[in-house]
Amino acid sequence: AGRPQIADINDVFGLVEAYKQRAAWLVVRAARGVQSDLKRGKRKEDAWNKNSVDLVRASQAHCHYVVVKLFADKLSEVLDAATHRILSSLCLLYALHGISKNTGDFLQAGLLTSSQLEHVDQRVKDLLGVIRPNAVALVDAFDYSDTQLSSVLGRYDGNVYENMFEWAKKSPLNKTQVHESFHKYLKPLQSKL
Amino acid sequence: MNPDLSRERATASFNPEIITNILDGTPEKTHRRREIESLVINDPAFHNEDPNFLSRSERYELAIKKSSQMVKKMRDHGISDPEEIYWFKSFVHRGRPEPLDLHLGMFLPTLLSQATPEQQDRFFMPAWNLEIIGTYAQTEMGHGTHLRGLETTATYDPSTQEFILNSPTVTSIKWWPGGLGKTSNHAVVLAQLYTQGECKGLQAFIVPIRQIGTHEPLPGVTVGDIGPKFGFDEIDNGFLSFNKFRIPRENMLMKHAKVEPDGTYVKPLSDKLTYGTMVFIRSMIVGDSARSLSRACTIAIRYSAVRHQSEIRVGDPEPQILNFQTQQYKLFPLLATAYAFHFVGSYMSQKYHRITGDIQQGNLSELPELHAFSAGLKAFTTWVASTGIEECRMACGGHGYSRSSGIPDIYVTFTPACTYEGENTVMMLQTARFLFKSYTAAESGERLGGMVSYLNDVSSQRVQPQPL
Repeated sequence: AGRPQIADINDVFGLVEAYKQRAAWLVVRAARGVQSDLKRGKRKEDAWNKNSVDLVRASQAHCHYVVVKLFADKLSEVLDAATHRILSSLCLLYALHGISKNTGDFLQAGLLTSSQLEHVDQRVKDLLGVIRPNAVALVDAFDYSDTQLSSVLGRYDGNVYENMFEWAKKSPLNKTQVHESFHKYLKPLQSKL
Repeated sequence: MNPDLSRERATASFNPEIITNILDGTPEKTHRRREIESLVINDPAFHNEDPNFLSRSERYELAIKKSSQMVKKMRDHGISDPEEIYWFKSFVHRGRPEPLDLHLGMFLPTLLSQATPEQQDRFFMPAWNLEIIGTYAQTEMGHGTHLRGLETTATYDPSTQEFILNSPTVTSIKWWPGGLGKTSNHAVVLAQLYTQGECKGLQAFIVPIRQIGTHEPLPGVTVGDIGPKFGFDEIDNGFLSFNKFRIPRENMLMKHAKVEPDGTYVKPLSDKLTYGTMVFIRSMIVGDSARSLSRACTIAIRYSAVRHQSEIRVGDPEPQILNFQTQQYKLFPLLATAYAFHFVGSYMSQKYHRITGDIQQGNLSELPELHAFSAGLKAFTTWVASTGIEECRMACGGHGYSRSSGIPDIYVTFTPACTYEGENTVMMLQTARFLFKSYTAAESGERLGGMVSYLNDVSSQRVQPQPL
């Protein structure tokens, strides 16, 4: 197909280029589908509907390309070295994970070889290890207060289990030790059986 | 502090505060956002019981109470910048929707962008002071994203210089708008305009629906709540139908299209002018995708650092579940996605504000691309974020199913974004229409700019699937 293959899977800008080529490939394929149906005399609306699955896929590929590109572009604005490093790892993970989840497109468009694919999968797993020691700090950076998060599991102080117990005790069902339904239904039932 | 989390934070290779500043845009924005949050958190008026323990009508009532105090407190604190209003609202309602959402987010902006100066004089201040509480009634029981299919009619009667609003069928009943069921006394209603015996397409009308003071529905108006939903318990999503209900000619929003007293219809300069509002809302939704997914990631990742379970090495203490590669593989790509979407959200809102400036100058050239671009990205990010939030919930095991985790609330509040403001598949096809048009233009030798410029050099290449 005459498309440049991915030279280095660690080069995020090279990956952006691959996403662009994948989008182009899918847009062309969907457009050609519509055009060939039009040439065969189909009405415009029918040609459009008959190719809409491919058209949606083309849009999704275009959007995916835009998201990867904007993420990569953002990196150039980050001045602090440590921050740049961790955000670059996140960006690389996002791009490679997206490729590994859409291998069919990248293979069919001739952008990747199957042996490269194995490298992509391995690289994703390596990046998990890079993110691991930074994971909690990366979510702290979102800067949600406990009040805003409204989550016992996600509390900043991590005191989950004590607070889960306190939360449960506040359930309206616990207003009385014996719920009124016991006297209304269960007890009469027990006396009859 | 849980020792696991202390240790996790000690091993980070970067300073989270720097990233927080990047996500907010500047350190000053971070500071201001925290300032506003502390205004809310330290205000006893906003110390309420957990809505998870309330019935639906109690949740609605609590939301109305908080919204009423919120509006007052915003004025007291002099908060008027749209972004700061958004923060304040989000802190008061903990990220949950509230009954005045459409009044603040749709009704007021529509008055600003589509009303004539006279109409603004008449409606804006009463709306600003909540004497008029409005919503935006577009979607119908039988019709959603495909606007041309809407059935509600507004027929002009030149003899009385009034429009007669009518809901001719059950499927034409307005359905879903937030705040419509019990809260609002006015609505911007989208209806097919008929004048001089011809249909002139969709127009917007300001319609009173309840009596100011008594709040009773007006004669010829049927309005109410559509009943419980998957979530959105705080919101009175409503139904609205008209039985030959008359409104004065001056109630049609006439900044762009007009109807003269004798019924003559005057076309708007450009039908793209309403794109602006849609693009604004969609850029907000992309931001919501980022925020909702990042909340779910925060909960799932912190909890995965706290929870110990099973074993990796026989005989060792139970490890943190975040040490299992499979747990990392579930959560870390979603974490990366949350960051990606944050950056897309801020890019879109910057682009929207820049292009709005162009629109003021009458330059609409970039609007079609941004409109198509925002439709696709709204669909793309909300689909991914919705499934991602559910993945985070399941990654928390059984506890993820409890309301105490907070993730069920995040999910049921966020997932409607896949259908409101345009059903996602339809949005994707809108983007596809733009891509197809761009590709055809490139084929005929036109040079493309912007995010589709890559189509310039594919039109000449022969692109075939690889033989396997």
